[in-house]
Amino acid sequence: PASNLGLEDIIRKALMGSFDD
Amino acid sequence: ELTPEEQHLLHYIMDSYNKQRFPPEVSKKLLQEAFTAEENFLILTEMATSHVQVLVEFTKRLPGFQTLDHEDQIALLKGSAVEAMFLRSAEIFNRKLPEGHADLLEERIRNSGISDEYITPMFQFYKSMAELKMTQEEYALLTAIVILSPDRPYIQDRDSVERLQEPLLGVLQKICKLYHAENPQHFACLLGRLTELRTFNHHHADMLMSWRVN
Repeated sequence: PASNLGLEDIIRKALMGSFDD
Repeated sequence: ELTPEEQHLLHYIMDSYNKQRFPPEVSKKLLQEAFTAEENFLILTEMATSHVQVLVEFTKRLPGFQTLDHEDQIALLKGSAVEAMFLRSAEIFNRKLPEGHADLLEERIRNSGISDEYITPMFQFYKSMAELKMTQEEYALLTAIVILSPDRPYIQDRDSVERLQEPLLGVLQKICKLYHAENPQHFACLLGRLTELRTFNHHHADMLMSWRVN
């Protein structure tokens, strides 16, 4: 479902970047 | 008792686990925003998104995770994100983190347009977790074990994932003996909860779909 698509995007971004404060 | 390397592994996991925080602006919304169903659902969506980012930071620190194939890393996180979110929610509700927010969070969940058929199993699960009187170490280890589950869809190299998960299961088993000597079944109960946790994957996808329809 679409929700999973959003989930994968967030995961890929977080894995590459870093949301560390 | 734990071997020195198991002690080191546990401290390392706890250190990462304690770094988990919701961004202050998300917690602030939880406290201040209006109480409409739309606003409540938006807050839950934002918290879920922020939880995934926090989860990825925790996962990146799991010993050995970064050595896995990149696509397997994605598959592990995709397969465990919803379960890890409900496990974290159980901890938030049962250990009342942070003070007072738990009641407000429950209020917003119950007034967010999500139908009761999904709300009821959620809070039943939190209650069943509360009965186990889990320590923070157990929540942290269980979360790491959920993430490093070799049986997720699309994993290419399952053996490597299993090799990372095994030591964590060993430490958790010893922790259960140490903290719950009165209940030799405690470790088995924890693993049983993981099966219950898996049902949330389907609930969650259906819940999102039904919420969109509404």
